[in-house]
Amino acid sequence: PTPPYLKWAESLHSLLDDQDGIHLFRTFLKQEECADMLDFWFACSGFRKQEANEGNEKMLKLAKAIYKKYILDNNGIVSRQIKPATKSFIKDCVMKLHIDPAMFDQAQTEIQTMMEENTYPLFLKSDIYLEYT
Amino acid sequence: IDSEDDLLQECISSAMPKKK
Repeated sequence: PTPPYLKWAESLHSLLDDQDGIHLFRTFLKQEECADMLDFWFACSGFRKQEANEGNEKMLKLAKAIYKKYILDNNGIVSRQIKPATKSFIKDCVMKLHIDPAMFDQAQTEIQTMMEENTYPLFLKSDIYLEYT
Repeated sequence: IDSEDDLLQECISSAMPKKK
């Protein structure tokens, strides 16, 4: 069978589908001071997944927490990668209490594209990954 | 009551793949 670390090189999704892969990628991103991008990506997925079994109040609290931590500060690594229109859309949702399971989808896609084009290829060439393999 | 950070951490963990 293909060893997991070879699968990680196939696509970002193969990497993010494996616990050890996530751990190593996060170590790399931490070194590059952009681990928040990965945490944000998972927070968006988690947010979307929770809607079925969580009450509205918890969803609102969570949406506010994600907004505050990653989007509100314009100098944050995540906030800098998200388009202004996407940020105002999320801000609007939070302010008007329009909590929707898909409200972070566009922002997540923008961060994912950034990782696919930038940090993920760098990771595959990094010492951290090469030493691991 | 969960603090915001706990809530966020719980949300992030819920999206991670389970150990194979």
